[in-house]
Amino acid sequence: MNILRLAGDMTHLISVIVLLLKIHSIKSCAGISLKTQELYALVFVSRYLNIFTDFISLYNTIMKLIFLGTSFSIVWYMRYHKIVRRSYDKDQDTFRHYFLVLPCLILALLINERFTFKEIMWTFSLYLEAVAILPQLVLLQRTKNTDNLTVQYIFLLGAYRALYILNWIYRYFTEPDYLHWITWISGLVQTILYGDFFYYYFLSWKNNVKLQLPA
Amino acid sequence: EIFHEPKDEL
Repeated sequence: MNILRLAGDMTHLISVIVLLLKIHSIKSCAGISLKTQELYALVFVSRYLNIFTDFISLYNTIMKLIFLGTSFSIVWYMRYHKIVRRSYDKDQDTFRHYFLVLPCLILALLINERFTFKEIMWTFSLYLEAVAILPQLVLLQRTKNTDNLTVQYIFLLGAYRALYILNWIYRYFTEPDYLHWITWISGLVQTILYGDFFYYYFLSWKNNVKLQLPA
Repeated sequence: EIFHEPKDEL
């Protein structure tokens, strides 16, 4: 495993920790999209179907368990925790997430590397992950007072896929026969969706002001 | 079968 890949995984892990920290310490999920969190839980379930069938490494298995466990616990907190759920911006978080799920499933059935159940679910998870941030970005745009932890969470989540792209470029040049078009294009789309956010993130950082996306 | 080694990325 190269350093770029490890940095990507760690950024992903830290993003989840930042979110859980916010939920756990200030007992608030204000500004966080439950739609996006539910999509991530679905992404991990469909992608990690191989968790018990293909052993890659202890690191790999542990990380999969962490991502599955944390994504479901975040959804649980937002839906059922008696204090946390009160801070959920239900009226603002109106993105219809099933409009993302169905097209991704159809696309995975049409464009995949191999027509098997596991492979299609894997491909579906890649397509869905690429667009799963959309409800969160819409909510961010609607929210007037976004707290810093929410902004850092979204930034880290975007940085993770950007680091993965660098990892793919590195692997392409260092490993023979390393070609994964579906993964690359979905990852690229996912990172491009963050383009606007990144732009305003750096602007707010440079000018030392609170990030707010223009309506 | 170059595509179908076990997926090693997360």
